[in-house]
Amino acid sequence: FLRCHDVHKDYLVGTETVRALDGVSVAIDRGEFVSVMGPSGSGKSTFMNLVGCLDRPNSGSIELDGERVSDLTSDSLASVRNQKIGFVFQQFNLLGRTSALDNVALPLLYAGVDRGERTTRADEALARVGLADRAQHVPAQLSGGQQQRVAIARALVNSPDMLLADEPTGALDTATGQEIMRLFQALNEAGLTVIVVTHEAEVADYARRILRFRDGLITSDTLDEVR
Amino acid sequence: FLRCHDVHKDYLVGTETVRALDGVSVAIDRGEFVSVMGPSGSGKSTFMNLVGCLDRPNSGSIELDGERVSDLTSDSLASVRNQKIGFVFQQFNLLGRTSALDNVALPLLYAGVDRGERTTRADEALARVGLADRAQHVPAQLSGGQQQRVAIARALVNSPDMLLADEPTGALDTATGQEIMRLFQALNEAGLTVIVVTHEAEVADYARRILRFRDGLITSDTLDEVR
Ligand SMILES: Nc1ncnc2c1ncn2[C@@H]1O[C@H](COP(=O)(O)OP(=O)(O)OP(=O)(O)O)[C@@H](O)[C@H]1O
Ligand SMILES: Nc1ncnc2c1ncn2[C@@H]1O[C@H](COP(=O)(O)OP(=O)(O)OP(=O)(O)O)[C@@H](O)[C@H]1O
Ligand SMILES: [Mg+2]
Ligand SMILES: [Mg+2]
Repeated sequence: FLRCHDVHKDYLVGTETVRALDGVSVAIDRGEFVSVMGPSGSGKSTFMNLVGCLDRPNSGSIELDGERVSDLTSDSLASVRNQKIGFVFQQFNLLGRTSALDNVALPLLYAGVDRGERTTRADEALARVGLADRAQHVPAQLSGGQQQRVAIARALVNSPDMLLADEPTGALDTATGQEIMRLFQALNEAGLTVIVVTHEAEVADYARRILRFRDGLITSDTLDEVR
Repeated sequence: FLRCHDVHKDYLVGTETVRALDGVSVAIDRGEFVSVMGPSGSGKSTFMNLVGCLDRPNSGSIELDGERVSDLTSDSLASVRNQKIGFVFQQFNLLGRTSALDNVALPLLYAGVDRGERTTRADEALARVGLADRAQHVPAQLSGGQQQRVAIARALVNSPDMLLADEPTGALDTATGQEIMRLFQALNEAGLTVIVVTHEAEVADYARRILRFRDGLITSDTLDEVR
């Protein structure tokens, strides 16, 4: 379903080049539940941004659902993202002047869904993450964990094929974090492909496969034999 | 050193009132290491904002170092914050167009420290969190965990009396998170009063006392007898 071949990503800062990804190759099948771990700065979010079609590699190729996304135009990439991918960003990236409900409804607006259905589906998505009573709050009126849950609801509202979640429980207490992981698990059992960046072992345990990053490379790729 | 008496904080959203803190009383001595835990939305960050002199309670009193801060003017509050308190925000709150070095140096600028000394101390603070080689990057050129570490360096650069850290390891891998907690521990042994909001047991273990919040109230306040 997702295939990366020898992917490189560099950033230029002043005169120095930061090699964020230094030759990453991996294949992930539809319906897998993968966790991504590794030290701060090792390339995890960069990897997620590239497979999430938010950016392009400097070299190497990325294929999603049989389509070579590393070559697409910005418009085509945006369309793939909207149809197939749900992204929970490490720093949420919510619209500051927009209510929780409207933040969640945004992917549906881009997908051309009509107003009535947008409201119904956004309400459902908020309820699933326990925030039905915060629908009209804007981000500044929400706690850190509530903002994170709005970002999660937004990532799921358009029933994507693949969920990319970058530290999705970083701002959540343990009990709420487990509720979220059980939600991901239920959606995975129903067919959603899930990739989660996390540094917490209890979160990684929900996955059946672990990719470990270090210095822009995947240093280990292990299947969890227990489950 | 820090004393809260029957502190209340409400937020008005449209026509409803959210009781973020519903009568919080606690006394924390100089040199304590306290962790704050509790469900998402239970009032932890609101508590931290009030004791950090970033906001005022609706009722009740807060005393810091013998001074009644709940009555101070905005200017006096700002001065207390700058002199005595280092704050690591749940979402970092870095200046987007400013380099890591200048973000860290900001409290020194407010304290009237001259340019040469600001650069020296900001460099040291960045080195202590392992980011000496990222001094010229702006936040968008840093990973999530690197941004969090810039926020930590900034909180410590002016040698505060009290450190308030809201989920300071939320974006950090386990090894880096432990380095940061050991840094806090060393500073605590040298006299720094530390209050850390966290949902991770391994982080809370560094503290000698745990406050648990639920629905705007402290429901338990226990000393860790083991250490
Ligand atoms: N500026 C605000 N306006 C309205 N409501 C607010 C505001 N800030 C916080 N709240 C509400 O007050 C409650 C407590 O928020 P707070 O940020 O203190 O929670 P928290 O314990 O830090 O949560 P988390 O663990 O998710 O960060 C939440 O229900 C939140 O929706
Ligand atoms: N836009 C950018 N410009 C310059 N350098 C960047 C940029 N984005 C990331 N980097 C650098 O690339 C490296 C990898 O960053 P990335 O965000 O992928 O790390 P990460 O594994 O997600 O880290 P964390 O666990 O701290 O979130 C880091 O060293 C970072 O400084
Ligand atoms: Mg990251
Ligand atoms: Mg909070």
